[in-house]
Amino acid sequence: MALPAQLRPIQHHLRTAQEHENRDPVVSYYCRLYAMQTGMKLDSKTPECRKFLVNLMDQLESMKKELSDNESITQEVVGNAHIENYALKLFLYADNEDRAGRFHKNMIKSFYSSSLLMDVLSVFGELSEENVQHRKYARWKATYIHNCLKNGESPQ
Amino acid sequence: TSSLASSVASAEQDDLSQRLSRLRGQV
Repeated sequence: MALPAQLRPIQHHLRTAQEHENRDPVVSYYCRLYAMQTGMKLDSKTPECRKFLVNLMDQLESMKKELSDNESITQEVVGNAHIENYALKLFLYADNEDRAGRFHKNMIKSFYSSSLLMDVLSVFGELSEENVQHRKYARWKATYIHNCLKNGESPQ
Repeated sequence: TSSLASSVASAEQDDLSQRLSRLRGQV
């Protein structure tokens, strides 16, 4: 279903959900939950957004049913740990590549995805200061290295 | 007609909020 323009801020989280559909359904579920919560705040009144969000809610309900034997879905505290670990794993991979001077698309994507998953952590409550800093650093690094590679410059 | 449309919109919004709470086991 096409994403209405008002809901554009959640497009990357929805893409991450799609990419993890088979690889890690727990990541996929919480990315959609974040998108749902955020989408409702952005616009749940106009018909196109309502239609989109109702569809997203249908998807979430059916995922929850399918994953009913998974503790990371049935207990949000376990889900919180799962998403945080996954986000940190991506961050550490990208950070290691960065420190080793290996700059490539995959590490840029890992930095960016870890920052998106730190957004997702906000469904469980206020982010820790450490996660806020990680998110800021990861998003800045992804943008900076992306721009360097695009302009044929070496990241410092 | 516009007030009917607005009532329908707000009922649908409530429905979404309730479904979200149920999904998260908050009801």
